[in-house]
Amino acid sequence: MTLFRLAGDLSHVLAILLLLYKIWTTKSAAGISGKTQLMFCMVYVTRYLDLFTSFISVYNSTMKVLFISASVATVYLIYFKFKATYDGNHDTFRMEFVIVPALILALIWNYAFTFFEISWAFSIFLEAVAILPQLFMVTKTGEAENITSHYLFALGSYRALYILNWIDRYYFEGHWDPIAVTAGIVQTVLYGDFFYLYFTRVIKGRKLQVLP
Amino acid sequence: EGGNEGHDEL
Repeated sequence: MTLFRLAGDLSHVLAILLLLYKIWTTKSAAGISGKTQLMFCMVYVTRYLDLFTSFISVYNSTMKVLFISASVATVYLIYFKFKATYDGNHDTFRMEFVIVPALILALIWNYAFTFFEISWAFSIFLEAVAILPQLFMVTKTGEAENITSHYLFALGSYRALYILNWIDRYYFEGHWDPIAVTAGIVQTVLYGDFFYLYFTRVIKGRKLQVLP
Repeated sequence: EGGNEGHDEL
């Protein structure tokens, strides 16, 4: 495992825990897109179907269980426990606009036409765009709380670090996963605007506000 | 080719 990947995974875990911490301590899901979280939950479940069929390492299995359980917990907090605080009226992105294309693409582009491989490819494609409802919500409300901004930054950094990991693996191991790399680049590019705002505003101690 | 030797990344 490359250092980039370890840093990426830790950034991913940090993002998920930051979000849970924010919702739990403020007892509020305000400003958080339930749709994005619901799609991330679908991403983890469809990707980690191999949890019981192919063992890679204790690290891998532990992370998979952590991602699935933290994601289910997040969805539960948003849609059940703190449902009253969830801004459903600002969370207007249509999920089918990304779920259907991700499924169609997975049926066309996969490593084998089997249930597991199509499910894996679907999960990779859906992950690339699952953040759209959240970014759409930030744009629509015009701002994001600081912890939400830190969450988005950690989540965006995760796939950016994976890109460095893929470059490293390509050079040193000859390993090359075109589906993950393509989707990972799209995923990172989607955070471009946000990264810019994060560095120019949040790091300077201001709240993230999207100007017209 | 590539990518099909089991998905070892998360």
